Amino acid sequence: HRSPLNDYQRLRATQLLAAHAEPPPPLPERGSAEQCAQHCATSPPCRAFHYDRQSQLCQLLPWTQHSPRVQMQKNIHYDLYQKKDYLRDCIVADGTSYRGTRATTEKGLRCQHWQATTPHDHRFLPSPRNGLEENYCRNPDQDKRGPWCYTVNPKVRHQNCGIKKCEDAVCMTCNGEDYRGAVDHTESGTECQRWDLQHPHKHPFHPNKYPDKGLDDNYCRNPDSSERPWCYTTNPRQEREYCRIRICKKRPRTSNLTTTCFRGKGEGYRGRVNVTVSGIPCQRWDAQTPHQHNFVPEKYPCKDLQENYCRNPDGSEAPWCFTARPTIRIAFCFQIRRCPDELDAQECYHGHGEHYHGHVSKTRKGITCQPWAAQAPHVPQISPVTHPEAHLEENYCRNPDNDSHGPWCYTMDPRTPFDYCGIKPCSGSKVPSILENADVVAFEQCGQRDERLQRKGR
Amino acid sequence: IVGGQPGNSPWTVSIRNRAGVHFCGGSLVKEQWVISTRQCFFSCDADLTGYEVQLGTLFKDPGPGDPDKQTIPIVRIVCGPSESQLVMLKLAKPATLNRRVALICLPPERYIVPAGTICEIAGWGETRGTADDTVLNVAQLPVLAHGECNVALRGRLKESELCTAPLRAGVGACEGDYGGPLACLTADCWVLEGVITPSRVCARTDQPALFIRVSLYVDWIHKVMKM
Repeated sequence: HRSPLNDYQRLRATQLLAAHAEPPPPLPERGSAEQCAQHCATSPPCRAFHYDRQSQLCQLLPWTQHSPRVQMQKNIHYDLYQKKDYLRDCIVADGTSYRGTRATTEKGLRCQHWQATTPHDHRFLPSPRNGLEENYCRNPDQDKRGPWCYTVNPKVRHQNCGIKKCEDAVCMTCNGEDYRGAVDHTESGTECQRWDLQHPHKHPFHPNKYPDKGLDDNYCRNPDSSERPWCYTTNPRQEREYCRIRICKKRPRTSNLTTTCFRGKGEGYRGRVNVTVSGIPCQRWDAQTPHQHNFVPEKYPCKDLQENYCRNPDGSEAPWCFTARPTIRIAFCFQIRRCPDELDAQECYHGHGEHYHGHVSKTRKGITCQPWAAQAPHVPQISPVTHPEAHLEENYCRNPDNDSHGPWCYTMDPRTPFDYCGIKPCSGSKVPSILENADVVAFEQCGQRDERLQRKGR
Repeated sequence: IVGGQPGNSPWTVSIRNRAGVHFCGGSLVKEQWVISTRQCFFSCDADLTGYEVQLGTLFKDPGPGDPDKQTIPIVRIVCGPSESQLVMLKLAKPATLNRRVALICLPPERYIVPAGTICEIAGWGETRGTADDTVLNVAQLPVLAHGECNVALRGRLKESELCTAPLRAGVGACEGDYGGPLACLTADCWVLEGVITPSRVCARTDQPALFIRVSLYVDWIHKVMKM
């Protein structure tokens, strides 16, 4: 049930270009990425491959991103798969499979080329299969201490390279939600299943659905706020299992903590609100009634699961809690105010700001405004040409269309065509209230509902 | 919705997080645009990959075979003017309009709903046991005059807020309904006059319920869709 892709690290929409050689032609037969991985595994020189998801073509490559005179380039047609052993800068077990590019010993001595027999003669000469290459650290004799090399220092024949084991190379803090290391086996040594595969276990954690959880290849991760990083296993009878990863000695610096309001999803909220938005008291985190749960305070030291305060230990949409009401397990605490996420207003405007000619040129979120005369990143419908009298100078905030919410601008953020500016109405600035002249108006035709028209009973 | 009953509201959409769980409501104002409330979303430039809207079904969690169900990913969120508490959500593709899915009209700019108008809230939120919370529930509420409401709220009512009168039976929106519509039938057309926002207590019998007054932001809504 192990996928041949387990040996590879995937980079989406990426292509490798070698300056010194033409890439080999794609294989004649089309197939899946797994079949392509199979071809690469059985071809000794193959270290990586391009896979074109659309045409299902497979192109084996004798180099990786770490090879000399090779460059990575964006290419939406290709996914690049490279053998992990060539990319990892840590070792699994005794590092026999290590194919990285470390070329100095643990004491900083430069390694002697395996091809060379001076200053130290030896019998470990490179061959297409033994992985000995250049002067990179290797472990051709399964030395328990890991990869080593002969050194260029005549007095030191060989020395260990001090490459860490993967479970020690990158440590984790708290519950390991931010762990992005390269451990791909569970505590019992079972190999992990790739997150982008649905076999042997079907699962909901699709990498492109959770882009912020780092669900790369088959590395241990913690996308659901479990106690520790874990993974689905390649053993069909064991769906998932925790991984053994070293805990960093230093506790992480806690930043972005708030008490009177919450920012973003409220993971840093440490206030004392302890009722849900609709007024139901919260259950204590250290209690298991009326609701049983896994968020035991001791297991989540960084989440401050004190008393029955609203908290967000699992990255939900907002602070929440288990409720004291048996019929309602979980409820959000939306009533907690959101921290203001807008800049302090630097200037003010009168009316709707249609006569504002100041020099503020940032949106209320701090994004720089796009010059009115520019055509990128947004093609403007309003410009100095269409509105010559509106003083559309440089990238200053203006209100050429008498927007009732004040001066605005096109923004330099490609995802935000326009936004309002960090300017507020001047105090005492009189704008007629909408309540003063309520008109009788006709409506366009939409929002019809067939059964409504016949006034049928429900 | 507390104190309501199962009903049909073809512009009301369910907003689902990455785990596919309903957490807020919204209103379909254009085939590719939904209105909801800022409280439901963690940021104005959030990466909403994996978030979806579900429409075309009365069930909160319909079975796989539901014929009319549409599930459309959300590709962008646009936050409204600062004190509006509104957001616009752009869908990955236009919703298909049919007998289960319809647009709701927007009111004219700065239009004031006459007091006493009977409007309707809808959502898959908490029912407090007053109805079946596996299906869409609706409830009727009468609009309360601004002045009267301001008095009841001791002068704290804003121009951007709209009130409905409290009912003795305890009728109102609750957890899970936020972002959904307050729709009023005016001149033979259903109009989105208000958006449900979080309130401290559901279905109060002694205080008016507050909604975001959509007519104050219609120019912004059109501008976002046009841009």
